Amino acid sequence: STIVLLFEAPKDFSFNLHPGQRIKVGEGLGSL
Amino acid sequence: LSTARRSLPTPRPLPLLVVTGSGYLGYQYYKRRDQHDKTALPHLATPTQVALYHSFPTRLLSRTWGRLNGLNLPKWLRKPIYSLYIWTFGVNMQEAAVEDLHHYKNLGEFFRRRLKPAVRPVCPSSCMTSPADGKILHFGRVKNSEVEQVKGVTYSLENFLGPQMRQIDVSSSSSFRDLLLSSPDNDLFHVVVYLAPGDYHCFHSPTDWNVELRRHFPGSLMSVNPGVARWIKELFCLNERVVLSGQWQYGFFSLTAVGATNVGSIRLYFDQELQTNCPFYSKGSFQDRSYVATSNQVKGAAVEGGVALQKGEPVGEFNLG
Repeated sequence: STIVLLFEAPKDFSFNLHPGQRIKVGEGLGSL
Repeated sequence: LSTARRSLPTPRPLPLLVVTGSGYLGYQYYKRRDQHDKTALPHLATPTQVALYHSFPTRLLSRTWGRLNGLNLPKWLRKPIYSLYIWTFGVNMQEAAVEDLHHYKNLGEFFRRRLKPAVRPVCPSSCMTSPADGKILHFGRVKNSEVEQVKGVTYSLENFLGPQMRQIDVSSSSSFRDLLLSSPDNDLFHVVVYLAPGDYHCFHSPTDWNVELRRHFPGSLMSVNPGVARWIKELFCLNERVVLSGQWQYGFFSLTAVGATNVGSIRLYFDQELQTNCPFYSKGSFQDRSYVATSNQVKGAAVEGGVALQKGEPVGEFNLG
């Protein structure tokens, strides 16, 4: 199963991720 | 000293050079091949291969699998069966609210296990948090109304979300992506989280937002593992999914749960009407439920304009079959 998030955000929104990274509920995905 | 020198092997530069040289060349070859594999475009399935897989009765298989896993196991069989599952998929039972394997009547119940209250702290400084345990398959900005499910393999945003209330003005050059944006200073972003069989399968709200619409797309239930996502274009548009859309502090927001063969049904805690993986559906159809008009009936504490969800709040779960 998969969860897809699609969202609008200011252009300076940045992800703190890398592809293939393991993640858990509540961990930060990105910030402004 | 001279006896010791005679007993040492005579240095042979040529074989030494051949061995080290070929080793170095081999290392360079594998290094370049790895780099090429990472940069090369994925090998996509042909339309015939997609049609063949799509025609496979994945929904029937999924429901059969679900029924099988809904059968209660005798107590003596529970520990060996669940232990095998734990060992195969690397489940961390120390995080489970109930660690005693005898407690779970069947594999379906074990799959829906809850976690201990403190094991998933919600990041207070980040405005966007992970909705699920899993692996980040892809993320980034949405360009030209095409979203990448994995690097280089795209799907249409319009096919994925379905038509929007605000219709595109045919005379203007605005795209489907522009239609979703509330401000030209904003951009559209996406994240794909893949949940492996051993992961905790409930999903939570990634931020504070208002859900205004639930759109259920019945569809195929092909595997969504990263290998298949690299192989089948538009996989997320072909599979059964539930799209929750609404608004957050910066504008449009949506969370979509995509089903798969093993994990075919999706449950929302605040919406008991939703029924997924049902035997009959018409191809290409979708069912909408607006929470704006019925917010008081959906959730006692719902605010005007939809269902208010808070960051980290449990939203729903995936189920076997």
